[in-house]
Amino acid sequence: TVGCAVVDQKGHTACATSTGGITAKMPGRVGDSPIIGAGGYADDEVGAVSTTGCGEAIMKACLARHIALVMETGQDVVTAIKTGLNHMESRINGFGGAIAVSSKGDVGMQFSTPRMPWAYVQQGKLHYGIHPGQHIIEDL
Amino acid sequence: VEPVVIVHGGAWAVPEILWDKSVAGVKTAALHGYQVLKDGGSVVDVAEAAVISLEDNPVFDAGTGSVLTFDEQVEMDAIIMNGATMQAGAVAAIRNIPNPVKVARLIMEKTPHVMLAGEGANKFASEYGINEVDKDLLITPYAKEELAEYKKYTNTVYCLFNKTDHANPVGHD
Repeated sequence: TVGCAVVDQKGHTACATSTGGITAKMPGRVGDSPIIGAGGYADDEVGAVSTTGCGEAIMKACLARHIALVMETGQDVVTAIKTGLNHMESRINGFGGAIAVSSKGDVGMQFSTPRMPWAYVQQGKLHYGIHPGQHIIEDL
Repeated sequence: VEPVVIVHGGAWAVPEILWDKSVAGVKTAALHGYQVLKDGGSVVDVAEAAVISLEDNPVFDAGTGSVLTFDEQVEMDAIIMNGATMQAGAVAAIRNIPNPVKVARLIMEKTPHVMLAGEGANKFASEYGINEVDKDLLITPYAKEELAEYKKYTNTVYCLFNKTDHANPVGHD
Protein backbone atom coordinates (compact mmCIF):
# COMPACT_ATOMS: atom_id res chain seq x y z
CA THR A 1 0.00 0.00 0.00
CA VAL A 2 1.06 3.57 -0.62
CA GLY A 3 -0.42 6.86 0.47
CA CYS A 4 -0.09 10.61 0.73
CA ALA A 5 -1.46 13.35 2.97
CA VAL A 6 -0.96 17.01 2.13
CA VAL A 7 -1.75 20.47 3.44
CA ASP A 8 -1.10 23.67 1.52
CA GLN A 9 -0.46 27.28 2.50
CA LYS A 10 -4.19 27.99 2.82
CA GLY A 11 -4.79 25.01 5.09
CA HIS A 12 -6.47 22.94 2.40
CA THR A 13 -5.95 19.21 2.81
CA ALA A 14 -6.19 16.05 0.74
CA CYS A 15 -5.24 12.41 1.01
CA ALA A 16 -4.89 9.44 -1.31
CA THR A 17 -4.22 5.75 -0.71
CA SER A 18 -3.66 2.97 -3.23
CA THR A 19 -2.98 -0.74 -2.87
CA GLY A 20 -2.63 -4.10 -4.53
CA GLY A 21 -3.92 -5.68 -1.33
CA ILE A 22 -2.50 -8.79 0.28
CA THR A 23 -0.82 -11.73 -1.40
CA ALA A 24 -3.14 -14.61 -2.22
CA LYS A 25 -6.22 -12.64 -1.31
CA MET A 26 -9.55 -14.13 -2.21
CA PRO A 27 -10.71 -12.76 -5.58
CA GLY A 28 -13.10 -9.89 -4.90
CA ARG A 29 -11.72 -9.22 -1.44
CA VAL A 30 -11.50 -5.50 -0.70
CA GLY A 31 -9.47 -4.02 2.14
CA ASP A 32 -9.57 -0.67 3.88
CA SER A 33 -7.80 1.37 1.24
CA PRO A 34 -10.86 2.51 -0.77
CA ILE A 35 -13.05 3.01 2.30
CA ILE A 36 -13.53 6.57 3.56
CA GLY A 37 -12.63 6.76 7.24
CA ALA A 38 -10.62 3.55 7.08
CA GLY A 39 -7.95 3.88 4.37
CA GLY A 40 -8.09 7.65 4.20
CA TYR A 41 -9.84 10.75 5.44
CA ALA A 42 -9.52 14.46 4.75
CA ASP A 43 -11.37 17.41 6.24
CA ASP A 44 -9.98 20.93 6.18
CA GLU A 45 -11.39 21.51 9.64
CA VAL A 46 -9.01 18.85 10.99
CA GLY A 47 -6.44 17.48 8.54
CA ALA A 48 -5.75 14.50 6.31
CA VAL A 49 -4.83 10.88 7.05
CA SER A 50 -3.69 7.89 4.99
CA THR A 51 -3.42 4.46 6.62
CA THR A 52 -1.76 1.13 5.85
CA GLY A 53 -1.62 -2.32 7.40
CA CYS A 54 -4.06 -5.15 7.92
CA GLY A 55 -7.10 -4.03 5.93
CA GLU A 56 -9.70 -5.98 7.87
CA ALA A 57 -8.49 -4.55 11.17
CA ILE A 58 -8.27 -1.01 9.79
CA MET A 59 -11.84 -1.23 8.52
CA LYS A 60 -13.13 -2.47 11.86
CA ALA A 61 -11.27 0.32 13.66
CA CYS A 62 -12.29 3.03 11.13
CA LEU A 63 -8.67 3.97 11.64
CA ALA A 64 -8.35 7.13 9.52
CA ARG A 65 -11.49 8.66 11.01
CA HIS A 66 -10.44 7.57 14.49
CA ILE A 67 -7.14 9.40 14.09
CA ALA A 68 -8.87 12.49 12.70
CA LEU A 69 -11.33 12.47 15.56
CA VAL A 70 -8.52 12.42 18.13
CA MET A 71 -6.84 15.29 16.24
CA GLU A 72 -10.13 17.16 16.41
CA THR A 73 -9.99 17.05 20.21
CA GLY A 74 -6.80 19.08 20.08
CA GLN A 75 -4.27 16.28 20.43
CA ASP A 76 -1.12 16.54 18.32
CA VAL A 77 -0.83 14.49 15.15
CA VAL A 78 1.61 11.90 16.50
CA THR A 79 -0.46 11.30 19.62
CA ALA A 80 -3.57 10.94 17.49
CA ILE A 81 -1.97 8.30 15.29
CA LYS A 82 -0.58 6.44 18.29
CA THR A 83 -4.01 6.48 19.92
CA GLY A 84 -5.62 5.07 16.78
CA LEU A 85 -3.03 2.33 16.37
CA ASN A 86 -3.20 1.42 20.06
CA HIS A 87 -6.97 1.15 19.83
CA MET A 88 -6.69 -1.11 16.79
CA GLU A 89 -4.11 -3.31 18.50
CA SER A 90 -5.91 -3.62 21.81
CA ARG A 91 -9.42 -4.14 20.45
CA ILE A 92 -8.80 -6.01 17.22
CA ASN A 93 -5.22 -7.27 17.51
CA GLY A 94 -4.48 -5.48 14.25
CA PHE A 95 -1.29 -3.75 13.20
CA GLY A 96 -0.46 -1.02 10.73
CA GLY A 97 0.65 2.53 10.31
CA ALA A 98 -0.52 5.96 9.31
CA ILE A 99 0.64 9.34 8.12
CA ALA A 100 -1.25 12.53 8.85
CA VAL A 101 -1.13 16.29 8.52
CA SER A 102 -3.22 18.80 10.40
CA SER A 103 -4.76 21.76 8.63
CA LYS A 104 -2.39 23.90 10.71
CA GLY A 105 0.65 22.26 9.08
CA ASP A 106 1.60 19.75 11.76
CA VAL A 107 2.77 16.38 10.49
CA GLY A 108 3.28 12.92 11.91
CA MET A 109 3.78 9.26 11.14
CA GLN A 110 3.66 6.16 13.35
CA PHE A 111 3.50 2.41 12.82
CA SER A 112 3.05 -0.72 14.92
CA THR A 113 4.54 -3.06 12.30
CA PRO A 114 8.28 -3.80 12.07
CA ARG A 115 8.82 -1.10 9.43
CA MET A 116 7.13 1.55 7.29
CA PRO A 117 8.94 3.66 4.71
CA TRP A 118 7.84 7.29 4.91
CA ALA A 119 9.06 10.70 3.79
CA TYR A 120 7.90 14.27 3.98
CA VAL A 121 8.97 17.67 2.75
CA GLN A 122 8.47 20.82 4.80
CA GLN A 123 10.33 24.10 5.16
CA GLY A 124 13.09 23.19 2.72
CA LYS A 125 13.91 19.92 4.41
CA LEU A 126 13.34 16.31 3.42
CA HIS A 127 12.55 14.01 6.33
CA TYR A 128 12.46 10.23 5.96
CA GLY A 129 12.83 6.86 7.63
CA ILE A 130 11.79 3.22 7.58
CA HIS A 131 12.77 1.67 10.92
CA PRO A 132 11.11 2.39 14.28
CA GLY A 133 12.48 5.66 15.65
CA GLN A 134 14.49 6.45 12.54
CA HIS A 135 14.14 10.07 11.40
CA ILE A 136 16.72 11.40 8.97
CA ILE A 137 16.66 15.02 7.83
CA GLU A 138 18.30 16.39 4.69
CA ASP A 139 18.48 20.01 3.58
CA LEU A 140 17.08 20.55 0.13
CA VAL B 1 0.22 27.45 7.16
CA GLU B 2 3.55 25.81 6.39
CA PRO B 3 2.78 23.37 3.55
CA VAL B 4 3.78 19.73 3.95
CA VAL B 5 3.59 16.64 1.76
CA ILE B 6 4.00 13.29 3.49
CA VAL B 7 3.91 9.85 1.90
CA HIS B 8 4.19 6.22 3.02
CA GLY B 9 5.06 3.01 1.24
CA GLY B 10 3.14 0.57 3.43
CA ALA B 11 3.48 -0.72 6.99
CA TRP B 12 4.70 -4.31 7.15
CA ALA B 13 7.77 -6.43 7.77
CA VAL B 14 9.65 -4.89 4.84
CA PRO B 15 12.49 -7.32 4.03
CA GLU B 16 16.04 -6.00 4.06
CA ILE B 17 16.36 -6.41 0.30
CA LEU B 18 13.71 -3.68 -0.12
CA TRP B 19 14.88 -1.19 2.53
CA ASP B 20 17.00 1.09 0.35
CA LYS B 21 14.65 0.98 -2.63
CA SER B 22 11.65 1.69 -0.42
CA VAL B 23 13.30 4.70 1.19
CA ALA B 24 14.43 6.00 -2.20
CA GLY B 25 10.89 5.57 -3.52
CA VAL B 26 9.18 7.51 -0.75
CA LYS B 27 11.77 10.29 -0.94
CA THR B 28 11.18 10.63 -4.67
CA ALA B 29 7.39 10.66 -4.23
CA ALA B 30 7.47 13.27 -1.46
CA LEU B 31 9.75 15.53 -3.49
CA HIS B 32 7.60 15.07 -6.58
CA GLY B 33 4.44 15.94 -4.67
CA TYR B 34 6.06 19.00 -3.15
CA GLN B 35 7.21 20.16 -6.58
CA VAL B 36 3.64 19.89 -7.87
CA LEU B 37 2.56 22.06 -4.94
CA LYS B 38 5.32 24.62 -5.65
CA ASP B 39 4.24 24.70 -9.29
CA GLY B 40 0.77 25.79 -8.23
CA GLY B 41 -0.99 22.43 -8.12
CA SER B 42 -3.94 21.90 -5.81
CA VAL B 43 -3.71 19.58 -2.81
CA VAL B 44 -5.67 16.99 -4.81
CA ASP B 45 -3.14 17.31 -7.66
CA VAL B 46 -0.36 16.75 -5.12
CA ALA B 47 -1.94 13.71 -3.49
CA GLU B 48 -2.62 12.14 -6.87
CA ALA B 49 0.86 12.90 -8.23
CA ALA B 50 2.67 11.54 -5.18
CA VAL B 51 0.64 8.35 -5.20
CA ILE B 52 1.15 7.89 -8.95
CA SER B 53 4.89 8.12 -8.32
CA LEU B 54 4.56 5.32 -5.76
CA GLU B 55 2.18 3.24 -7.94
CA ASP B 56 4.67 3.42 -10.80
CA ASN B 57 7.49 2.18 -8.57
CA PRO B 58 7.56 -1.65 -8.64
CA VAL B 59 9.00 -1.73 -5.12
CA PHE B 60 5.59 -0.90 -3.66
CA ASP B 61 2.41 -2.96 -3.47
CA ALA B 62 0.23 -0.70 -5.61
CA GLY B 63 -0.12 -0.22 -9.35
CA THR B 64 3.00 -1.77 -10.86
CA GLY B 65 4.28 -4.18 -8.21
CA SER B 66 0.87 -5.10 -6.82
CA VAL B 67 0.69 -8.45 -5.11
CA LEU B 68 -1.40 -11.22 -6.66
CA THR B 69 -4.74 -12.72 -5.75
CA PHE B 70 -4.94 -16.45 -5.09
CA ASP B 71 -5.86 -16.98 -8.75
CA GLU B 72 -2.90 -14.89 -9.91
CA GLN B 73 -4.80 -11.76 -10.89
CA VAL B 74 -4.10 -8.12 -10.06
CA GLU B 75 -6.95 -6.45 -8.17
CA MET B 76 -6.37 -3.02 -6.73
CA ASP B 77 -8.13 -0.53 -4.46
CA ALA B 78 -7.62 3.23 -4.17
CA ILE B 79 -9.16 6.35 -2.67
CA ILE B 80 -8.67 10.09 -2.94
CA MET B 81 -10.34 12.71 -0.77
CA ASN B 82 -10.52 16.49 -0.91
CA GLY B 83 -10.61 18.02 2.56
CA ALA B 84 -12.05 21.34 1.39
CA THR B 85 -15.21 19.81 -0.04
CA MET B 86 -15.04 16.38 1.59
CA GLN B 87 -15.64 14.93 -1.84
CA ALA B 88 -14.14 11.50 -2.30
CA GLY B 89 -13.68 8.93 -5.02
CA ALA B 90 -12.63 5.31 -4.79
CA VAL B 91 -12.18 2.14 -6.79
CA ALA B 92 -12.28 -1.38 -5.44
CA ALA B 93 -11.02 -4.58 -7.04
CA ILE B 94 -10.20 -2.77 -10.26
CA ARG B 95 -8.10 -4.92 -12.58
CA ASN B 96 -4.96 -4.28 -14.56
CA ILE B 97 -4.83 -0.48 -14.39
CA PRO B 98 -1.40 1.06 -13.75
CA ASN B 99 -2.78 4.00 -11.74
CA PRO B 100 -6.01 3.24 -9.84
CA VAL B 101 -5.77 6.60 -8.04
CA LYS B 102 -6.41 8.36 -11.36
CA VAL B 103 -9.68 6.46 -11.72
CA ALA B 104 -10.59 7.27 -8.11
CA ARG B 105 -10.14 10.96 -8.87
CA LEU B 106 -12.30 10.72 -12.00
CA ILE B 107 -15.06 9.09 -9.95
CA MET B 108 -14.80 11.93 -7.42
CA GLU B 109 -14.92 14.64 -10.04
CA LYS B 110 -17.08 13.20 -12.81
CA THR B 111 -19.76 11.20 -11.02
CA PRO B 112 -22.12 11.67 -8.08
CA HIS B 113 -20.79 8.40 -6.64
CA VAL B 114 -18.05 7.62 -4.16
CA MET B 115 -16.96 4.15 -5.21
CA LEU B 116 -17.06 1.90 -8.24
CA ALA B 117 -15.97 -1.72 -7.98
CA GLY B 118 -14.77 -4.53 -10.20
CA GLU B 119 -15.97 -4.67 -13.78
CA GLY B 120 -17.90 -1.41 -13.40
CA ALA B 121 -14.76 0.40 -12.30
CA ASN B 122 -12.82 -0.91 -15.29
CA LYS B 123 -15.65 0.01 -17.65
CA PHE B 124 -15.84 3.54 -16.20
CA ALA B 125 -12.06 3.93 -16.51
CA SER B 126 -12.19 2.82 -20.11
CA GLU B 127 -14.79 5.51 -20.88
CA TYR B 128 -12.16 8.05 -19.83
CA GLY B 129 -9.40 6.45 -21.91
CA ILE B 130 -7.85 4.49 -19.06
CA ASN B 131 -7.74 0.99 -20.46
CA GLU B 132 -6.60 -2.26 -18.97
CA VAL B 133 -3.03 -3.20 -19.71
CA ASP B 134 -1.51 -6.65 -19.99
CA LYS B 135 -1.36 -7.79 -16.37
CA ASP B 136 2.20 -8.99 -16.91
CA LEU B 137 3.21 -5.33 -17.12
CA LEU B 138 2.09 -4.87 -13.51
CA ILE B 139 3.35 -8.14 -12.05
CA THR B 140 6.88 -8.24 -10.70
CA PRO B 141 9.01 -11.35 -10.18
CA TYR B 142 8.84 -10.59 -6.45
CA ALA B 143 5.02 -10.74 -6.47
CA LYS B 144 5.14 -14.09 -8.28
CA GLU B 145 7.69 -15.47 -5.84
CA GLU B 146 5.67 -14.30 -2.85
CA LEU B 147 2.51 -16.00 -4.11
CA ALA B 148 4.40 -19.19 -4.90
CA GLU B 149 5.90 -19.16 -1.43
CA TYR B 150 2.50 -18.61 0.09
CA LYS B 151 0.93 -21.47 -1.85
CA LYS B 152 3.78 -23.74 -0.88
CA TYR B 153 2.98 -23.41 2.78
CA THR B 154 -0.73 -22.85 2.98
CA ASN B 155 -3.95 -22.80 1.03
CA THR B 156 -5.83 -20.85 3.65
CA VAL B 157 -6.63 -17.25 2.80
CA TYR B 158 -6.59 -14.96 5.79
CA CYS B 159 -4.86 -11.85 6.96
CA LEU B 160 -1.48 -12.87 8.27
CA PHE B 161 -0.30 -9.81 10.06
CA ASN B 162 2.23 -10.19 12.74
CA LYS B 163 4.21 -7.72 14.75
CA THR B 164 7.42 -9.70 14.66
CA ASP B 165 10.17 -9.71 12.06
CA HIS B 166 9.55 -13.42 11.67
CA ALA B 167 6.10 -12.84 10.29
CA ASN B 168 5.40 -14.18 6.84
CA PRO B 169 5.10 -10.99 4.80
CA VAL B 170 2.01 -11.32 2.67
CA GLY B 171 1.59 -7.70 1.67
CA HIS B 172 -0.55 -5.08 3.26
CA ASP B 173 -3.39 -2.72 2.61
